[in-house]
Amino acid sequence: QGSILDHYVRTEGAWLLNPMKEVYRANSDEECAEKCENEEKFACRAFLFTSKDQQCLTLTENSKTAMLFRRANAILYEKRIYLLECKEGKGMDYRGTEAKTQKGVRCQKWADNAPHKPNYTPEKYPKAGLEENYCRNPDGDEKGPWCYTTDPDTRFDYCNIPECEVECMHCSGENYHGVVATTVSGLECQRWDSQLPHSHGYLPENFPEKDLKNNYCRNPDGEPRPWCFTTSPTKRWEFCDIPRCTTPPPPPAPGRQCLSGRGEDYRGTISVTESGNTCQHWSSQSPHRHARTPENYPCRGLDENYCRNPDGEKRPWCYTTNTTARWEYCNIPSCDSTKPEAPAVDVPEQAEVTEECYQGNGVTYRGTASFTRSGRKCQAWSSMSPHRHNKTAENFPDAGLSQNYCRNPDADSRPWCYTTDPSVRWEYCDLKKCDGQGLQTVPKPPQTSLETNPDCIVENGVDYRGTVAKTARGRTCQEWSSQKPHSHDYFTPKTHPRAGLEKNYCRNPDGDVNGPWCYTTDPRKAWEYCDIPKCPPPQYECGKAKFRPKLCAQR
Amino acid sequence: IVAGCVSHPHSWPWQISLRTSYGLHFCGGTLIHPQWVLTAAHCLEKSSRAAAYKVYLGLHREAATEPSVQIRDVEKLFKEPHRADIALLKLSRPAAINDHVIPVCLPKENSVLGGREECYVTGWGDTKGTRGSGYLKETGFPVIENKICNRPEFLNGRVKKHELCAGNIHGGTDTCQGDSGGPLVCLDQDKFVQHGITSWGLGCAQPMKPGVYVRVSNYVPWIKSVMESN
Repeated sequence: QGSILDHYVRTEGAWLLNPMKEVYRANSDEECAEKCENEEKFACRAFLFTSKDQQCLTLTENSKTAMLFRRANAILYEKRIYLLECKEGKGMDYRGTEAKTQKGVRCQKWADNAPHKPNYTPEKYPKAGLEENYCRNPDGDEKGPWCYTTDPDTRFDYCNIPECEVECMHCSGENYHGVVATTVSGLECQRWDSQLPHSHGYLPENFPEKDLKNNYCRNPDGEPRPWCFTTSPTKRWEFCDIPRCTTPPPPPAPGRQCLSGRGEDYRGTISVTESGNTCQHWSSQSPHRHARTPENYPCRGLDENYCRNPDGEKRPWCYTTNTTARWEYCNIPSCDSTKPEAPAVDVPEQAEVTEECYQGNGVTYRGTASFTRSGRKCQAWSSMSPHRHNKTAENFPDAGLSQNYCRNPDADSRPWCYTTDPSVRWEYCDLKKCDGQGLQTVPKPPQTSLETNPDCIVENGVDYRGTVAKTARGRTCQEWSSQKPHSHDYFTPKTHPRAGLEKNYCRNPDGDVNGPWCYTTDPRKAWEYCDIPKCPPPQYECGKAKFRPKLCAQR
Repeated sequence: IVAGCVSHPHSWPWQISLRTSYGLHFCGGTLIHPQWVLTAAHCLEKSSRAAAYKVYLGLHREAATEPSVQIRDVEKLFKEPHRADIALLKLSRPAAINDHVIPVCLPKENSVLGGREECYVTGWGDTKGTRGSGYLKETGFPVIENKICNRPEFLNGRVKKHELCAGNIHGGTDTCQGDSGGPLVCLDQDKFVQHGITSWGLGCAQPMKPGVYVRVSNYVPWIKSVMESN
């Protein structure tokens, strides 16, 4: 049956300012979700839950329409249906924000009586989502969502709402959200959250945006079409047969003639690689066989033999007509000639000095810490994934928002960052406040080995360097450098310089299985074992270094 | 390690250097318990005698001149019985655990990496002319799901299910000769867990040719049984 919370997208540490809200007391987020589901005063699109205060706020806005703020201990839940901008079937559940007809005419508000007096009003159809002037389908019209128009001559018209790709797929099915769960050869798909029969890395919690639900066919990794791991032990994965939609695909973003970002939207006509090789036609399988065909990637502009980036490469590329060079990058002029778009792979080595602490509230912190207090990795400030935000270097040019380093651009109490964990929007960083010392360098390891434990022995006590100088029977030990009362040539500080034969301390220079011993001062007893307690097993936490690693990653 | 950086001294305290009895480094390894080291089986091809090897712990420089260095003889070798590239070394006596020598965590039995983990490799192996030769180097890159790694343009079906791939698609940084047997560790909250043992690759740091590592989680039951019965 699932949880009521399955209908919501959860974001920790986020807050929405919302003029339309209701405040409740709730013991749990589920209880708060119930309040949202049953909200009568407005369409509840989201709710905020603070566990410490047990406060529940039902909201009419969500992150599509209102600004997100950071706030500790708050969890924002947004109703999935209101985040979708596509329709399923006739679109009766469509709750998106399209407010223009297919001809581009602005919709009339459902609550207005002019220019058209509506039959469908929010009062008459309170469950139909007739808010503002958004396209809706309160009457189950076959042609999908529609609205009354602001054109006095056109009472109503349909809206151009894209399909949610439930029954069919556009492009390569990256947005396919249907429920087909068998492969082309009829094998049943393995659940994405299962590791049997095939162990794999596509864990749903790590790819929240890929909708890896149940065992449905999906395309999370740029394949030509949706696929799944199969329940057959002998077939790890296979494509699914999802029909192509007959409706046109969503209009592509306008292509560029120059290089911006990774150049996925480059639609220019350069067809020569950086080394001068001519590009092979994408529709040709000679000289190189490949799967990047216009049929497999119909929405990626694989025209002629032009350089393209259909698969998230670093920049546009092509297969070459040179049999010895399968594929190469192309040199595409940058849209912004002042900023090189394709940095060399080399990354300068990080400085040895690291700011390990921050002064004041950390607004001036410019160190390289990039982990939060709970150990989560920081999201790069320039990235909008997994969290969209406005704390960019452009908006905060003086805040030092480089890479994914902890910063405090908004004068919070200490440095923080957005996290790479999709479920936790932001957290404070794992940084200490300076004690008036300013910069601290990474501590140097002490110059003495901590290997020896003076009070006990490990195994047979070869490493024992303590100061016990009596045998188990209470006799005093003879000095190792002395030849009286017992003369001995073999175990002396000179013959065994690493054995720690100092003074008359018990030692084990010969690796005796019974442990440390010594020559005794009793002329009648040449040597005897000493009674030194065994050390308890070493106490340590695995995987935790005492010296902070650089975590130098070159991605 | 090709490219990457010289690590902070002793920040990977589980990394060991596997050496000949004359003290020559030839492979890496990982301390997983005070008396046990995990390495690659192919590192033990030179000799089947335990006496042919020495394990150096607590070092940053390949020269092993630091006072923190501990040297241990190998008491026994254990190669995985089905010829996987994984082996255990029992040290003649336990390493002293201190700030410079700390075992790494083992993964949960048969656990999988989710594809977005931050993972790091370390070693004193070939740097292919990049900086830091002679010092313990590190580099980080993502783990690549086997399905992708086995695509024709990558390793074309060579990667077995008991192995994992990791690296940058564009190459540039990688493990290399001499790093074999060393760890691929991934941060799990605030601890490093060893998910891979450096095993093989097609060249070093080549585009579309990520490194291949033994998938440690598949061998946790074997590791535990060998340690318990020895």
